Amino acid sequence: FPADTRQKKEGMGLIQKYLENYYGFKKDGESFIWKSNSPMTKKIKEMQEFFGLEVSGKLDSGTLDLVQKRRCGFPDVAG
Amino acid sequence: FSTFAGEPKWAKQVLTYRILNYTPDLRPTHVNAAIKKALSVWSSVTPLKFIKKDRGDADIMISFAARGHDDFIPFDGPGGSVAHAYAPGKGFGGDAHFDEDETWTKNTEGTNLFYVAAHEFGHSLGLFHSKDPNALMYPVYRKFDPSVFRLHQDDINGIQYLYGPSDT
Repeated sequence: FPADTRQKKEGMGLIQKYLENYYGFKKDGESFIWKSNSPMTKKIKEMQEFFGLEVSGKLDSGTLDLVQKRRCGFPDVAG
Repeated sequence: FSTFAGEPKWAKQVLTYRILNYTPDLRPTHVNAAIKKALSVWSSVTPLKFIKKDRGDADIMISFAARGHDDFIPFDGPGGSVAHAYAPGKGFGGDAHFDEDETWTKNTEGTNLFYVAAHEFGHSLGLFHSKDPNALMYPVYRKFDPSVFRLHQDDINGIQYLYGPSDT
């Protein structure tokens, strides 16, 4: 199902950029395959918790909707 | 609400601001009005007062810029990040930058300058993002009716935690 795979990759690219910009996520050669304990999954969970979404660590529609919205450019996790 | 680490805040109650440049999306008078109204959101519930300067340094320097703009945090074109601001402090501290690639408006279309500015000035005064989706300091932009804007109690609690309530 190539179309679905492409959409998923685009979504993962989008959320990766979002996590880099606003959650201090540093990509470390991780593939787009979902792993329950990966640094990216942990960051997605952190973001979902902040926004009151279901904390699944997965790229669900609610999470994808949120990362496409306009927002303040200041990170949600301040050092 | 939440504050920045170390709770930076201004040690004075009278702060100055300066608009360094204007977006072509709005008339300068409309920009001036939106910025003044956004600051009054905070001054109405605290002892803070804001004075506009037309030259020289100011506590809150306000500018419109696209992509890279010399602070190492470039904007990203239309959509996504619409603005950012810095916590109280010297230099960049308190400054607010607005992404010129957005379409700035004074109504509900595009990106409402007053609403975004009010959020950013919350950062300029020391507030960090709120998890309450109805709070002004929630990081995601939402459409709203400018004629019925009312500061959320979470934002009031946050700013009064830093500066106390209004004198009047």
